[in-house]
Amino acid sequence: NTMMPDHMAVSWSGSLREGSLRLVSKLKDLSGSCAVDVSTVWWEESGCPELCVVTACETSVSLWKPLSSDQWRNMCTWHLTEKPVIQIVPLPDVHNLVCAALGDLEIGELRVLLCSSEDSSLKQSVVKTGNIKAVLGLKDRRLVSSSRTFQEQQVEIISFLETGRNNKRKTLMAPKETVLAFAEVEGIRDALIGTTTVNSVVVWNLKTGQLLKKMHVGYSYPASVCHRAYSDSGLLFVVLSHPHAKESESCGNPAFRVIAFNPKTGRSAGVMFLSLPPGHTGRYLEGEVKDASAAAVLTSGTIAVWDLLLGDCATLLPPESGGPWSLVRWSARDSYLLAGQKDGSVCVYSYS
Amino acid sequence: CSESDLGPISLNWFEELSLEAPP
Repeated sequence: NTMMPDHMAVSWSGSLREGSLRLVSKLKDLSGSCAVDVSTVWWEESGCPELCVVTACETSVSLWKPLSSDQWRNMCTWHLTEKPVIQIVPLPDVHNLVCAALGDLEIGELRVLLCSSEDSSLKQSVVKTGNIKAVLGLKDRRLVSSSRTFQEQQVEIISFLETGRNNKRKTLMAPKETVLAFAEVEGIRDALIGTTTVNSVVVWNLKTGQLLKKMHVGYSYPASVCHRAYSDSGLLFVVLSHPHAKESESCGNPAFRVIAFNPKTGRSAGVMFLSLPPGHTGRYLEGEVKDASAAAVLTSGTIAVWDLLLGDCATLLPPESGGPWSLVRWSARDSYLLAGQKDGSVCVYSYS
Repeated sequence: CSESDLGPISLNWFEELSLEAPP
């Protein structure tokens, strides 16, 4: 039974294709609430973990289980009535646990949502409060966050047990500038980077907590946000988005940019600009990068997907009849793209 | 980008910066 009293899964196994995207199914939250985020999480009920979709509106977070390739069942919904939900924080290798960031204009609280193994009742517990500026789920069941008091900044790692209980906290050395985004460094196990309010990339050693380096991104692209980083041949490659970039004749209006930093000298060089194809307009609103694929919602309401290996815009997904796209996320496994609209609809596309 | 633009490159930059940075 795919029907629930106030939620419904609408399936669609049609062959609608937009470039390299194929619509697999559509989730519709009939509560009519505005969708604020969407994500995926591994959920295990009877010894077999399944990749489930998590949708969030301001007052609730819902878990959707796949029944078949194109049908979904609303498994449970946590109601969060004290503070609005701002985002879901994916924890890459955690099962049966959803982390949500709550607050008014800014994140004021991080909460884990789980289901009791004893009586299947829904549970919530607060793991951090404060003026939280950035948060990211890391591998090995960890969560990093930056938070600000009037005088100082705290950058903290929280480790989780398999049961979802948080058991260990560790503080990293904080830079003077506020950290607004984090990314793990692929290729170096203990390296973490962040981007700051003064447009710098900072590098930490997660094991020792040391702040290793601060490198400036450049003045042409203010308020850069890091999405992905990898180390190769002695260089640190960082994928940045530029919500406030100015259009230039040579590069158009790049949504993402790949920059190579030499961490030893702090010098950098642009490697790749990811812009829209000629004839298309729109600025970056929000997006996500996974492996070699970058996706962004543009001001035009269209979703654009780029191939980071080729540097090309791979496909454009125009707004659906229900309205412009407002959210885009990659699934934790395989190449599925989750595209959300403000009315709570989430379309699941396979990307090839 | 070439080495001359970015300065001398080290394959062990993470370990070297960890040794140089304040504990």
